Amino acid sequence: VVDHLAFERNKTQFDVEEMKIVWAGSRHALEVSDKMARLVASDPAFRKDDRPMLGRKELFKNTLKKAVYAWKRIIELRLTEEEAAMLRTFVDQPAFTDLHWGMFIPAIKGQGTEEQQQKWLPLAQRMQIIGCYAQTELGHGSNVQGLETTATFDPKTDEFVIHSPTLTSSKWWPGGLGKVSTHAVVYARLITDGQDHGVHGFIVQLRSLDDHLPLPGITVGDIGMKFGNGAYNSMDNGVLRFDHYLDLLHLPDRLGSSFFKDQLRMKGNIRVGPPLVGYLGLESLLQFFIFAWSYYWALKVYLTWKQESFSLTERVSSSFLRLDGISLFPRCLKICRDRIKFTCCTGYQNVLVEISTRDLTETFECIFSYANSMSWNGKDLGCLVTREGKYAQSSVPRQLVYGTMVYVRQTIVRDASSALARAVCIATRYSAVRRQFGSNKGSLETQVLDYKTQQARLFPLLASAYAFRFVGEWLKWLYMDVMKRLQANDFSTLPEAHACTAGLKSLTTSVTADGIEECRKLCGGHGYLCSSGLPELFAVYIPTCTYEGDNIVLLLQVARHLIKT
Amino acid sequence: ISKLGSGKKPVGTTSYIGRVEQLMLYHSDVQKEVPNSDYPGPEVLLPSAFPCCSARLLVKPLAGDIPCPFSYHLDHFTVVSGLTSHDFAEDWLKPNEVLGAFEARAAKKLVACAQNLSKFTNPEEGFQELSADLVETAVAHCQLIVVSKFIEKLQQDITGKGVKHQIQLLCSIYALSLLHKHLGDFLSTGCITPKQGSLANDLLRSLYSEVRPNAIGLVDAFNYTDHYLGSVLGRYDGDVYPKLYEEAWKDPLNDSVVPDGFQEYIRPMLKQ
Repeated sequence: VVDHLAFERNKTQFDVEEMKIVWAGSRHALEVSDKMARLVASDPAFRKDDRPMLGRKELFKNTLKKAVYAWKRIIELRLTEEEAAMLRTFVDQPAFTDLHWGMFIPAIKGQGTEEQQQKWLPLAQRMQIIGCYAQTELGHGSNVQGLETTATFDPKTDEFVIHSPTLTSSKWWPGGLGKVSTHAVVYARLITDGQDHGVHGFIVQLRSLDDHLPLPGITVGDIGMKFGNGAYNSMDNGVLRFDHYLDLLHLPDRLGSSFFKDQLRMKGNIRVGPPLVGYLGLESLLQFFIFAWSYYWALKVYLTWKQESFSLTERVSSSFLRLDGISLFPRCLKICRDRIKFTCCTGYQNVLVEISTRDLTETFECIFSYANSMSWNGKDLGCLVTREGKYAQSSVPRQLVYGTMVYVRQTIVRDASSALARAVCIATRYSAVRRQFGSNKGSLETQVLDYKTQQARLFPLLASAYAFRFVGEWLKWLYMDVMKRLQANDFSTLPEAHACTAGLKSLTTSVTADGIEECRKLCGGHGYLCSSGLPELFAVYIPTCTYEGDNIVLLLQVARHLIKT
Repeated sequence: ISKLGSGKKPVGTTSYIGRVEQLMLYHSDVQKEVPNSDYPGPEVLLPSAFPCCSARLLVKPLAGDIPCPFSYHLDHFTVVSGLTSHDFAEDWLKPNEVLGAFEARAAKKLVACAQNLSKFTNPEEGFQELSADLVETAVAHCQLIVVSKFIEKLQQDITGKGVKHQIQLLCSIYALSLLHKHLGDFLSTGCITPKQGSLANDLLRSLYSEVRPNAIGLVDAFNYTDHYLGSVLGRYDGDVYPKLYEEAWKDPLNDSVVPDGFQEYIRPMLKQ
């Protein structure tokens, strides 16, 4: 292969291989990224040049095929999590896996309790469930506190009812939500005892794991075509509405839940809501009832006899077996050797809250927590929602719930440097190839890269790509430092981390989005061709300026922090 | 800002706000008459405008200007108490010079906002009213963070022939291109003089020339495959035109020489 840029490379005055290590962050990181990049580039299944010519459905199907093929390769090659993440990056096609790995799993890791992580992470990491992150609504995005979806605790039935009270409360935008995800981390207003206690995270099952149909009470679909051809249209950004949704079918499969599902499903599409009676045939209801009661008493006898600790994950959870509003299973008490763990069996695995420490004795009376297990270990977690529906205020800063957001934003900053670097790489190499004007007496025309105007536009972007890389490295350190401090209940640097990640997310994404467009113009007319790679890069990149917080709103949050400082 | 009075020092990326008094002094230019005197300019106390500061100042004439008998245009002050001058372009290459200017700009913008906010009886109303200025202040603060982290990166141990020097060049280009782009801010807050602004711009141009031969090497360092770049223009081998031409024929429209629709639409029109 003739290297038309060899004459340029011969001029280089530094060790490019060493600079590659600086850019990657370490020799190990360089080796991993290099290996994954070549793995993807050499596999025809990951071909991308045909993307702009595919229609919406073909593109979406192409995305599913690639995502599943990538997952298969990850399993076959036994790639580590780091290698797998790199591989997905180099596949370079927005897909539901981005949100599953980039938001759903970090949310559970960042906000779930130990038990919740034990329950959900294995399923998610084996992709036996596919998750998304349903926070943004039609009517609310940056203002997280303005979300309208409700999760109302019903002490009579010991369950949460999730509902979309208005059209604007429809969940809107979450990637992967429209057609693929089976579960979601849903942010909703926790309402109990007639009080609204603000926005909390819940894990909600959306679709049956058997036939992928939306569960009763769930309306879900795609929000429609987005900017540019190809680009983000490979992603099924979705709309989701709840109609007094109970997570009825979420039975641990071990307990023969397919029996219940078939029963419930056989009767056609069940609308969730008040007593189920009337929708199901009596005989199957009777069967169902008999089974449930016999199971309950068998369990009760067993427990009384054993008086040992048992894992609630083997329990059928009451809210999912509601008949006529009667809860079949009262909550369960988990007694372990040296610890008293209260874990509600209703949605206990579904409400994501990592909350503050509080002396257990104080909460012993309120008995149950709704969102987590309390463990008698000196820094016990407080109660969030008691059996009677009382909300025990937790003392952890609300910002903790933003842990995921801080994590995601530091990732966005790093991605900004990568996206800007791609655009700058294209524009720089092409500017070295392209010649226009300046020839005399038959000499070659002048390289476009030699013009001062080209340099004055391009080189600051080149410098910015490196600047964002290094600030992204620092931000990652800051995030890890904050999470370490949280373990020690030290929340002192949370405001700084929040302000830094917000401000730098805003700054780097704005500059990068404008920078990609500038690089397109630096390539002249040919920059407008899809084969230049720049239109697609721009179309995929620009949503970063408004998602995970509108850039201007984020800057105002930084200003508020500075003024308070 | 509002907590400064409490004696609680800001930490982390806002620590520069703890030096706000000194940063407010970051003045680089005072146009005033001074009596003819032998050069080098005598040490003078700060003009009465700053009685609070006991810093001593060195005063130098404009480089290259012939000092006129009655007045020196004070090109800059060197505040011995820690802020230095930029009387030569090369000064802009020193990280601390650049950092000082960015810190002073951010601090001054912040103080100005805080002062304007204090005029509102309802702080929240003031915050809404001044939100556009506050956004600019936040940008100045974030740009300072990026510049400071870039400079910190240079303190790290960076191996490889010429690698550190290239990163230094990129750091200067990043900072000075920002300074050039936001020159209005730096001038209006008195952090630099127009003269220094133009010195910075001159330096920027020479930095571009120095980076030019390394541009391809610097983008090769991203180590992106042609597949990931997905660009004919950005191919590693630079073989652009033949590949552009090749790509064109892949377009579905080129599946047939006579396009669909010709018979039903174009032909009748041509034959009318």
